[in-house]
Amino acid sequence: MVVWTVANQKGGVGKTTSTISLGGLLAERGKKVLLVDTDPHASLSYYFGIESEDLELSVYDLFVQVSTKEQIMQTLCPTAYKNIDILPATMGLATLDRSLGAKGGMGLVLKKAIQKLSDEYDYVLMDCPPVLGVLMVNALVASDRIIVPVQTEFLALKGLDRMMKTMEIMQGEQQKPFIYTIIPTMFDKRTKASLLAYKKLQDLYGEAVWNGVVPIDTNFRNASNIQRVPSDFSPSSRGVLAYKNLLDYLIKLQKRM
Amino acid sequence: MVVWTVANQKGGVGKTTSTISLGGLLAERGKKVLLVDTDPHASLSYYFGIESEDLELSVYDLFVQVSTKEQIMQTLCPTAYKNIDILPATMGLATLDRSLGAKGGMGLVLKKAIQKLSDEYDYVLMDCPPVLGVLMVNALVASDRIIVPVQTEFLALKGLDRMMKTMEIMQGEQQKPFIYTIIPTMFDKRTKASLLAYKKLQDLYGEAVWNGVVPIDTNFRNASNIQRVPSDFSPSSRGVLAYKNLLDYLIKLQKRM
Ligand SMILES: Nc1ncnc2c1ncn2[C@@H]1O[C@H](COP(=O)(O)OP(=O)(O)OP(=O)(O)O)[C@@H](O)[C@H]1O
Ligand SMILES: Nc1ncnc2c1ncn2[C@@H]1O[C@H](COP(=O)(O)OP(=O)(O)OP(=O)(O)O)[C@@H](O)[C@H]1O
Ligand SMILES: [Mg+2]
Ligand SMILES: [Mg+2]
Repeated sequence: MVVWTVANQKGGVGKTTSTISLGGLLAERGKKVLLVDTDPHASLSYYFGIESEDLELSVYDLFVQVSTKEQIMQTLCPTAYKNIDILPATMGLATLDRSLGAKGGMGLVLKKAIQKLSDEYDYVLMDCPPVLGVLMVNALVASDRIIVPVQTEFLALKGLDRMMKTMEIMQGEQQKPFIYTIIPTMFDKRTKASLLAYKKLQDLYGEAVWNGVVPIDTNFRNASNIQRVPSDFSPSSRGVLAYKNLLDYLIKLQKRM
Repeated sequence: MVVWTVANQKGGVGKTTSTISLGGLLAERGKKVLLVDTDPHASLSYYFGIESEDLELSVYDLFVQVSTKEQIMQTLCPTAYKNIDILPATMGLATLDRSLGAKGGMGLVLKKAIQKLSDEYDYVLMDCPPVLGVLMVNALVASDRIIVPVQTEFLALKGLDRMMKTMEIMQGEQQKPFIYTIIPTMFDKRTKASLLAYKKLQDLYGEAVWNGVVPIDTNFRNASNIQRVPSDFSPSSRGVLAYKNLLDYLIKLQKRM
């Protein structure tokens, strides 16, 4: 079982879109995929029509008591796609940081819970909220690789620098270093700002940056409107082709590990 | 002194862009403007070239001890624009929720601090992080009107429903109801998704929705690249014209109060 976490403290950079696009493509290739929504805003859960306010169980419950494999399986929601299940989020997650307060040792909850599902899924993809908190920390610690979508524009580059600092601080606390790949998203070849930012991204982070880009593509919005994964809605769109190339690249990196 | 808070739990909808665009236009009209950055990601502070990691004082300090007017004035940073000052954010804000834990009565910190500056500024605009926490609660409670930017697309409409629920829950705890205006942003008249979402927004929220839209405009990214407010960078662009109309609308509403 391979665990990828999609994270960036900057909002609206395409975290949820990347998680769903990659998950959809893996499912099409016959892989059994679990998508984990750790964002109290629950965009991922909504995308698949899950009304999280009606749910009895969600990611939140994993933090409240240690769950058995059977209990975790009960929190999972099926989707219209045979190979994709969701571990949903609820709004209650927004209070998790405050309710945990100074309680220590809460960084491994997700990692331990996900490991219990290792014979059920080939890939687990975790979508993160745009803020550093106990949920993001859990998702980073549980992952084999962190996928960091970054918009190709000025503010986003500054934001990336913060994300890197966050990972550095956290790295001190765990044994193995974080492995990450930076994905340039919403690339608009018509704007000078995009080209400049992309060049700067490569200068600053070199090898850690994927050698492709996800272009601006209005099909993503249209796909989310009718709640279908992008590769099901517009299989030969520029955006989906970019995620197919990205997936090939990530699988190649995974094989080398 | 008028206080407007720009908030939405969804990321990347144009909160920071709206705060800076409206602030820039108010400053051009000769108003004295304070922009408050309550986002640990500090996009607003960076936009004006403030390296928040080097700062001694920031919004964080207001929560640590009760500050006098002089102390608050010391946390403020000037900008290249004579009528705009910034109350900056730092990364340390990300730990505020956990460090406050169960301590009650922390919802009025910003309101009390800002009131001490009432003879210094005509307008205070607060930019919020994309997550419900003590910082957003403080900014909502301190405001005369909440400005809610919403992308015209499916996921964002669902997100708005959450934001409304959040305001309803909080309203129970304070005496006066929240006053809010919903701003459709990143409107793309070429995509059916935008048109459908905009129509749905008006059906669901009627009067609370501004009667205009902020169109998709690449000038915003270009302006942020060279750290100039949009109305200084591209005064007659479609995006800036939309914010000028919005500002006229908001001032008219303010006069009726
Ligand atoms: N390559 C792209 N081209 C055009 N639009 C895109 C692209 N990727 C994502 N989008 C759109 O941008 C918006 C934000 O994307 P998304 O919600 O995935 O970002 P996010 O980082 O998950 O946001 P949040 O910080 O709120 O979790 C959505 O409307 C989505 O459809
Ligand atoms: N009307 C618009 N047209 C095109 N691009 C826009 C528009 N408004 C904002 N943007 C761009 O979209 C990106 C996100 O905007 P912004 O950072 O203001 O959103 P935000 O809601 O503050 O995000 P966060 O949730 O991270 O705080 C930025 O690159 C900005 O330049
Ligand atoms: Mg998301
Ligand atoms: Mg912002």
